[in-house]
Amino acid sequence: VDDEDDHDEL
Amino acid sequence: MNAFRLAGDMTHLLSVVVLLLKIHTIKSCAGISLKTQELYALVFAARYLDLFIHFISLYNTVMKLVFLASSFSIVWYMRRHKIVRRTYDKDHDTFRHHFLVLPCLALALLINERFTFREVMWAFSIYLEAVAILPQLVLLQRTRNIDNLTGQYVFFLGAYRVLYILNWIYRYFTEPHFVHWISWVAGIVQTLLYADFFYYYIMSWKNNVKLELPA
Repeated sequence: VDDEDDHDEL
Repeated sequence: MNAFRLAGDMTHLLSVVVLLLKIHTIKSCAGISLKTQELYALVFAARYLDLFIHFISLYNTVMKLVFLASSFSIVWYMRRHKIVRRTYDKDHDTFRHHFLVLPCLALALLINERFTFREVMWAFSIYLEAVAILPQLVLLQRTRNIDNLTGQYVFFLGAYRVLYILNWIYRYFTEPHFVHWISWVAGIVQTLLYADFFYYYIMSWKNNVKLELPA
């Protein structure tokens, strides 16, 4: 899954 | 969230606390690069554009707000606070940080995970963060007496980057879909920039002498 909302890091 | 990521976030937070302690309590920003602080404010503003659009967790939202608020308030203190700004070593903080911004933006337009506004800004923030420490490292080299808080501030920032790499290695093996080449490559570059500093920081700590970077 290359999701746009995959940036869960800070 | 794994232990490396949490430890990384905590050292990042600790670095900000150390810097705020120096600025707020001691009322000094001696040895701190305003250029680096301005770049960090820009990094967080660009990266956290999704703050009110996309909810990940309460932890995530709170940490983003903390980093945004602290980075902008540090810039405010260094520019506007009538006591703190007098301690700013402007003459040695000469790195032309504006010249880092455009190449990072150009790179983000060329290399991104998806060509959308948010993704380009995300990539931009990753590239800019990788080089944002440069003005600070240059200033440290020119500073005769690096005080403990300044040394600790940079040390914690570097430790945060090392822990993030360990976090990515862990995530790579436990979350197969988690592949972010952009942040990994930029993150490794960013961490390597600290190598020299780490060497002298650990040596000074081991030999119990004052930290000094060779010019």
